[in-house]
This record gives sequence, C-alpha cells and structure tokens, in this order.
Amino acid sequence: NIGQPSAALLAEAPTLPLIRKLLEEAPHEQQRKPEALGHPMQYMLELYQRSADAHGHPRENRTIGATMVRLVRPLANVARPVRGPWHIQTLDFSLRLNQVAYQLVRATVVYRHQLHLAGFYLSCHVEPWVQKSPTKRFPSLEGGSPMPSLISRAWTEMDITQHVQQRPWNHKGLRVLRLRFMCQQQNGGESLELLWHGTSSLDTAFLLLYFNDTYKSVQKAKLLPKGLEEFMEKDSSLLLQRAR
Amino acid sequence: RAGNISSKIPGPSQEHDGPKSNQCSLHHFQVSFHQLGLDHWIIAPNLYTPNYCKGACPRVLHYGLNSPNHAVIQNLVNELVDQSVPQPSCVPYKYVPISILLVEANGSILYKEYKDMIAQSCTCR
Repeated sequence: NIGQPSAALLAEAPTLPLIRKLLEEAPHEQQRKPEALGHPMQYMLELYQRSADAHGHPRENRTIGATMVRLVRPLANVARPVRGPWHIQTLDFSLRLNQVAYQLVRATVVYRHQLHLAGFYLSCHVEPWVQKSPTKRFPSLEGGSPMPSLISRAWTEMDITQHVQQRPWNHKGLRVLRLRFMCQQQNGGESLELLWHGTSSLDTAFLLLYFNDTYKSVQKAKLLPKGLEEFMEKDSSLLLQRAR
Repeated sequence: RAGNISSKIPGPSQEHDGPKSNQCSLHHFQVSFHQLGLDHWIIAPNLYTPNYCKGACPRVLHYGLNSPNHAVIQNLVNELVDQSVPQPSCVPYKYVPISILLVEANGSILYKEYKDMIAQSCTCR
C-alpha cells in the first residue's frame, strides 16, 4: 500500500491525538495540496526554515515562541469606494475553536506596508473594523505600543493579541475578526480603483495565530492575562484536571 | 531469597542473548510522507526519520539500557518462575519532536511541532 492514503488504518485508532488530528484536519485524499498558495505559503515556508532544519528537527535557537502557528487567510474582502487618496479593503477572518486543547499565546496580522502596483507606490496599514467609529485605532496602539515590526522589506507583522482576545466567541463557537486594510497612494495619478482591480487580499494581509499545547502550559497558565484564558478550548478543563 | 536468586542468575552469555548485533538497539529508518499517504497535505519536511528499536533484550539488563526495576524483575520471573511471562521488549526510550508544515482542509497553513515522533534511544521494558 505504499503511496496509498491510510485513512482506514488511521480510523482504527481514532482517539489518539495525532490520529485524531489527521482524521479531522487532513484534506480528502483527492484534494491535492495547491501547487502555489502564493505569498502566505512563502511566508510560512520561511517561518518553517527558521524554526526547523531540513529533516524537521526543531532548531534549538528557534524564536517562534509557540508549538503551533496557524496562518488564517481572509474569507473575502470588500473594496470600498475610494475616499480621496485612500483605498480601503474590509477583510473578514474566521476564527474557530479547535477540537484539541490549545491556548493562544499571540495573534498578529501580517500585511504589506508598501505595495507597488503598475508603477504606483502605496503606503498601507491595518486597522480594526469598528462600526460608527471608523477612525478608531487598535486598543494596543492607543498606548503607543506595540508598534508594527518590520519583518522584511515586504512584510510587516503587528501584534493584535489584545484586540483578538477582547472579542467573545458567539454561541456557536465562531468568531469573525474584521479588519480594514488601508492604502494611500504616494504618487498621485490614476484612480486606485483601477489599480486595485484584480489584486487579491490574500496576497496583502493574513493572520498568524500562535498556540501552545494546553497541557504544556498548565503551570504557566496562572501567569497569563485573564483574557487569554478564554482561549482555553472546550475540553481544556478536563485536560487541566488530568494534569493535576 | 534474593541471595538464592542471584546465585542462579547466569552472567551475560552470547549463547542465550544471541549475537551482539542482534541485541536491542536503535535502527535508523527513513520514510517519505508520500509512502505514508500523507503527502497531499504535508508541505515540509519531505522525509521523516522515525527510526525504530529492534533486537533481543539481554538476560541481565545492564545500566545503559535504562530499564526500570519492573523489567529486571520480569526478566527474573521469566527465567526462574514462569516462562509464560515474556521477557521485556525492546522499545523506544527517548523521543524527539518533529516540526511539520501542512495545509489544512480549510486552506489554513499550519506549522506544528509534534512531540515524540522520532525515536532517539531504546530500552528494554
């Protein structure tokens, strides 16, 4: 059976954590991984190479600070009419509860702070979408920190942990995080509307959610801000009891 | 009674334990995620080195095997009391994790460190 998917074999031990993960998260056998997932995939490949060697061994000096990092891409984007020199995209991100217990340790939004489209330079930033108060900024930025950090020439990673943790889960265990991706044209000229046509938000902004295994961080849990405890998954209390 | 038992314990012998090459030890083994049927969602790494433990456990479990007390006693039981009780088995002792990059069914990209995925040493227990 070399090369054949092993779903039947996996199904024989559905309660083991790894097997459960494989059964729940693996795409169907016919669903091949896309050949190209664009810039987000490239970003995660670089993150992987910084954190593990070619054989998959985690590097001792890795700075990732979590055992799991999930890149979430926007569900869809809605482009608003141009307001002066500004172009605004509304991005929705679906955040869902995990089946297994993990604890969020950090959430960031990664975006291109500078875009170069058809000869035009755009300066961009991300804000939370706030109804009736479009100019309100991230709570975390009101105090002056943390500021966005420049990851490379192309990408900026900004901490939004506080903003994410302040949003309660709805009764279905779902949460949609809405952000605004705003770009300003640096050198005037043609309408941004035309420039933006055909540009996917998937290539311009995405979320990174950093998690740790709950059972690993049980002893640290009391040191975390209370809000972060909301991210303990449904069965985390059971795991905590077992750990005790 | 311990004295009586110990007097009956023979020392390590090649005849009983088999040739040294057949003794419990870690064996290098590499497999691709394609062979495991998981390459349709695992991006990196391409190869996985789980390794495995194989070989006979010696009658006298020396210190380097990290065998627990229970294994030592089980060996004595097998030797002196009841041979239907099996000798300890050669199994992994320490593991190291592996980092995997994968694409989830919903299109999310996941970096995850899975614990206990690579056998690093062996023991008899």
